[in-house]
Amino acid sequence: AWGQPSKFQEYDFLQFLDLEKAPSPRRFQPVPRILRKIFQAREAAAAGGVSQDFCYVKELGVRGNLLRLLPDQGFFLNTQNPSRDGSCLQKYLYFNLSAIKEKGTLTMARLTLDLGPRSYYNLGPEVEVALSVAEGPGVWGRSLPKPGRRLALQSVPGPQGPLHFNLQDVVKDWNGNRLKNLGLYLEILAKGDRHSGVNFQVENTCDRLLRSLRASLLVVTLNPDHCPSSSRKR
Amino acid sequence: RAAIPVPKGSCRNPCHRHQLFINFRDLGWHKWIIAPKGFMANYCHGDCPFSMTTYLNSSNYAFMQALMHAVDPKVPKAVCIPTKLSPISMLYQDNDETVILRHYEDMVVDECGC
Repeated sequence: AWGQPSKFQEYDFLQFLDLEKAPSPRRFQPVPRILRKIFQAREAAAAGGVSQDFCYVKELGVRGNLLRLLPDQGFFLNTQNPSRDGSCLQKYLYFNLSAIKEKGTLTMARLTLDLGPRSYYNLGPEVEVALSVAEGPGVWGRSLPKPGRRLALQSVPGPQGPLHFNLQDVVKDWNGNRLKNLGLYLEILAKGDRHSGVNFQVENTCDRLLRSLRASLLVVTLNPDHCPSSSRKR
Repeated sequence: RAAIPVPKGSCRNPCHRHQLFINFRDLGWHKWIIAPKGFMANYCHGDCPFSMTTYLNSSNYAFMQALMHAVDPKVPKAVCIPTKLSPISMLYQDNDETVILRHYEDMVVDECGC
């Protein structure tokens, strides 16, 4: 008969995994493509007996031994019809960084905005993506978050595919003082024909963005205990 | 050294690597580990008698300990341990619905020795 490991022994091992207790997720999240790709490449290399540096993420070009994909816990601020200036949507983005508390160096924090599937048939008007640090009480207070310091402004030919933004400095700042993490403010504009007002194409684009927009934050950290610098390696 | 054949009959149970598959389902960890479902961790088991220390991927220390054990049985025998380990990657999910990919050193026994 098989015995269960004692809670004490299990706790010791979970500590080694940087977990306080065994997680009990309600449902499995889909594995993000980038993580699946890295995992599969490592498994294939291990099966082939290829020696690997597990402290370097070749696919991202950064050092790190722990990769987290944090889901967005924010909400839409405006889901009405696009305004006359083509403003499609405003979304408050929030990422819970409380899990990132282990000793380690942040080597990457990349925000991915997935604007929807790529398709030849869905080529809409050009869209402008404005990303700012959120100001105001946000989720914790009564008033709605407002855009603060602008982080990026990017125009793309159509609402399709993923956009990446380097947020390493912002996340480092948030990690230094958790109270600073008030989230991000995202605004997307669809650039239609302004003379004829909000046209059908813009409305269609905005509808599609509202349905398909996904945001996630990929955070890579390097634990020096598990990944000594090359000079310290034997 | 691995190419040197171990003399037959000198030890019934020489130190070597045995297969051990760790199935996360057996531990109840399949509820939060997405992949792999398990992994071949292996383990080391067997004897390290003095007569064999030259053949069993032994350290100089194991040789000396086995020699001392032969002279004085109060000194414990040399032990069979992993001499080469390799890491694995694990994909799991925490309670915040965050998907995590992490690399763990020293999870798989590749070679054993005394």
